Amino acid sequence: VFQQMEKDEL
Amino acid sequence: MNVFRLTGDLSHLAAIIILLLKIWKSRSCAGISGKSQILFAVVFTTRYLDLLTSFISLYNTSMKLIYIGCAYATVYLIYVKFRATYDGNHDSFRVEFLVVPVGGLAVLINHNFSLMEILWTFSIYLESVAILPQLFMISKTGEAETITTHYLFCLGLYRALYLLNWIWRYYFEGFLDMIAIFAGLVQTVLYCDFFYLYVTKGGKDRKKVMLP
Repeated sequence: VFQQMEKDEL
Repeated sequence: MNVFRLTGDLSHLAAIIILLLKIWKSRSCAGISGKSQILFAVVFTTRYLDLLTSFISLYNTSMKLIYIGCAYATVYLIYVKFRATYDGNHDSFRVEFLVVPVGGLAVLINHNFSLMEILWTFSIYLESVAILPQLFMISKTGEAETITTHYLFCLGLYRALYLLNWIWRYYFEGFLDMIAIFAGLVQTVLYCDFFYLYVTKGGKDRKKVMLP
């Protein structure tokens, strides 16, 4: 499981 | 995007708008903690620096601009325009006891040691405790206007919905961000006491009595 690099959450 | 994240964002937006309109229409910030609003402005500023570096979507960018704009407008109304109605005596929470440990934690525990990432981590940790001056102020005055309790309800609900969003994203997308989840849990737990009072005392009296 990975921590998504691009932050797409507010 | 999933239904929990969308309703969470809308709940957050509602809270921000409710507060801004309450202060603007009543021309008073009585019962509102200016310190919490400053912390929220710092949270949005440190988290949304990526506005300058990356474009994700029109929704993402516009919501970030709205959040930052409303946060600074609220701080302006409290400390400049309606400063005569600002209740500084009850807004006495020592925010340095929040900012310093949160800053230290952000440097120690983060996903990678880059300036943007540390600032983002700082904003995540700070947001989880940013409401404390407001809750502290209400416990000191012993009451809160009904509209303020609606503001707090929407604000608390937003991060609770984000917790559901993270469960959804873990299950369907394999996405997992332990820092956001941990801070989101702390943030939501801080509202539990308020949620209980909001639901049990909802609609009974004009002034909500908050137990200290």
